[in-house]
Parts: sequence; C-alpha cells; structure tokens
Amino acid sequence: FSFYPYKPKWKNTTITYTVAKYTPDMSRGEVQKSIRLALKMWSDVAPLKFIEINHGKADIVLSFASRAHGDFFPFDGPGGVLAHAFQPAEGMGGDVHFDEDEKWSTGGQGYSLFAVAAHELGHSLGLTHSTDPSAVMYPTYRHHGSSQYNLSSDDVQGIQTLYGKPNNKKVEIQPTAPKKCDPMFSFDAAAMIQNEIIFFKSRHVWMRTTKSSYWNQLREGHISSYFPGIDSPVDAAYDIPAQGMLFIFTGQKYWVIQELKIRGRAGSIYEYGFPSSVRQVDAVVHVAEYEKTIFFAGQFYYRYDEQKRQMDSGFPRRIQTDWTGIPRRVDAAFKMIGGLFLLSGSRSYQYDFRQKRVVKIIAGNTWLGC
Amino acid sequence: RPVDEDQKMRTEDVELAEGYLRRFYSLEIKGGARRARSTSVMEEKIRKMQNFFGLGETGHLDSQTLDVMREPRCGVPDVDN
Repeated sequence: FSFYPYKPKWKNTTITYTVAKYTPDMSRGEVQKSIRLALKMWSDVAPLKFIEINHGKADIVLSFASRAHGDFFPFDGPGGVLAHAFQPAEGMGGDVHFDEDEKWSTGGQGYSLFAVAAHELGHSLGLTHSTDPSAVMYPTYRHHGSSQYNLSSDDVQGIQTLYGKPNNKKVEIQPTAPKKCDPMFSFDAAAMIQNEIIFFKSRHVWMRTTKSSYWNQLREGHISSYFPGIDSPVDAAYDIPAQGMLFIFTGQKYWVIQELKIRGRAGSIYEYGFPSSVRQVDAVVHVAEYEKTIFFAGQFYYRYDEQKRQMDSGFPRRIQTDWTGIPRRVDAAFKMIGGLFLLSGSRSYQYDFRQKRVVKIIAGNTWLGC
Repeated sequence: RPVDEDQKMRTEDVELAEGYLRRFYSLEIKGGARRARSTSVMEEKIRKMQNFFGLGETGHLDSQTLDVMREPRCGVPDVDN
C-alpha cells in the first residue's frame, strides 16, 4: 500500500458524500447501492462513517463524465482509463469521476461500478496504488462480482495506518483458520518441505508430516508465522527436494524459500516464459525424475525444463487432453513417494505417471485429518 | 507482414507507451530533446512501470509490458502523485 505525499486524510471521520451525476447504464438505486457497498468495505475496517447528503457541499462528490470534464485529466473514451479520484482535501479533494464512455453495471456485462468505486474511494480516503496484485488498490481492473471482492490485508493495513482500527467493530486481526473439514473445502496450493506436506488456503498453512511414526501430526498457523514477508494468499507452490528449495507464487510474483527463509527479492512469473495473458498460476509441481516442473493455469498446463531453465516447446496444452481423469482445472499439486497428487475442488487425485491415469481419488481434506 | 505494417505497429506501440508513461509515470519528453536522452528517460520509466507490475525489468516494450499498458485501469498515477 502507499499514500499521497504528506499522507493527507480526512480530519473528521464522519464523511459526507453525494452522487452529483448518474450514468444511464444503471438505475439510480443500483448506482447508490454499488457506492454504498464500496464505502461499507472501507468503513468495516476503519473508524469511518459515511453519510449521503442531497444538498449542500459534500466532502466526496461522485459523478459520471466523459472526455474533458472540468479537471486537468480528460477521459479517453471506452477502455483505458475507467475512473479517477482526488486525495482528501477541500473543494475537489476526495471527488470521484467515472468515465461515462465505459459500460457500467452491477457485475454482469461491462465494468463493475462497485469494484471500481471501491478502488477510487480508496484514493478519496488517502491511499494511492498498491503493488500487491490481490489488493483493491492495484491499478488495473479485475472483474469481480461484489460477492467475491474483498479488501486484501494490504488494503486493510493501509487504511488502518491512516485512520486506525474501528473502535467498536470486530476486525479479524488474525483471520480465523478456514473451515478445513467443510465438505466443499478446497486448497490454494501444496508442496513438500523435507518430510512434510505443506498446504495453503487463504492466508493459512497446514504442515503434515509424512513420517509414518507421526502420521497424525499436523501443525497449522497463519502464513506470516511460517513465511514472514508473504502476506498475500498463495496461488501455487512447488519444491525441488534435491536443492531443498520451495517456490511460492502469488499473483505475478514468486519467492524462493530455503530453510523457511525467503531468499532474495520476489521474481516475476514471466521469467519462466509465461505469456502476459497468464496473470497467475493455479498450481505447480516438480517431477524430479524428468527435471521438469509442471505449471497449471486455467484449463491449460505448461512444462518447464529446470536444467535448460526454459519452457518446453509445444505448450500450453489442455489439461484434460493429457491428464486422464483429472478435472479441467487444478488448484494445487504436490509430489511425494507414491505418486503425484493433484487437488481440484474438494478432491485429491493420485496420478500415476507411468500408467498415465488416476489411481485413487479421496476427499481433499483427508490430508488435514478430516 | 509488409515491413511498413510492422513499422506502423511499432509506432503505435511507442505512442501507447509514451501516453501511458506520461500519464502514470510522469514521463516528460520535451520537444526537440536529444533522441538519445529521451530514449534513456523512456527506458528508465519503462523499467519503473515493469517493477511496479512485477514484470521483468528490461526497459524495453516487450509484449508483456504492452499488454499491461493496454489493460483497463484507474487514471490516478502509480508514482509521484
């Protein structure tokens, strides 16, 4: 997260707002609801109160306009810039302008007004752009229905740095662990560290030993207690046992971990040779016998040669074409003696490379003792 | 593709990039500035943008960088607000 120079913010945390000009793409009620939901995301995690007024001068004035519209930042027609906002200050400070040349919606066709308003109101409150791809304050638009669009911990830390924590509301300081025995439980990522399988979900980690004597030993905790410095949800992870290295992927970045310590700076997934259409990796697993690392992204998979340090040609290929019995998408994957395990949805598929087929299917959270 | 179409593509890419970097990374290319100098200023801004988006910091307009520049986004600058 980041702030404007001198960290401007609203002195009075009861902030008024008004919609001065609406878009014909949506009903007034839909616009007001989208704005209200977006404001609520911020007031849920900081001691802020928003009051809509319909007369007089509001702190935050929201409006739709196209091309040149009275400030020094004309819009650019469809696509490109969707909206902009001004930092907290008198007059135009805090105001939000949406580009009327875009198609606005509640989440179907067109750009989600809720998602864009949530971002722009972050500016109105004093935040600038974040480099964390999972943050609402990331500069580029990612399509979201309002149901799955939440502030990331980066956003929460940013706004609470400016305004503190809400006094009377419960804000999860340490998010509670995901409900691992829920029948629909699915994983974000998995890998091996020495003799332990490590599972990731949201920002939680479980470590299960594979040593038979302690088979039912399962450790768990918040990701920051195992990997300080990685605070985004993990998309994928793989290990190269021979090198004792673990690779963790979040968004377009990856980290190299050795002895549970992050080595060097974050790398870019594009160093592996992914096309820019790939914005994140879903799952990854290293097959030491062939010195190959297999990446799953969407319905496709890629094969990376660790020795040549480049993607093998002829990829990506469709997962279902080559992996008999595996669903279209893979959430997580790991390899240990006995086979390759692919986690998709709420199931775990044991895949036999030689037979080229699934040999066993169990509930995914069996690995977590459920 | 005929060469002039390639050339046209490249010109469009450079124009896209200059507009993007001017708007979001406070690129200033003064008229008449010596070519070499404005190229290195441009490369430095491209590198800054690539770092922000976690791309390989090549300083060149590779396809990944151009694709990110084409993505719909917020109009507030990423740096030097």
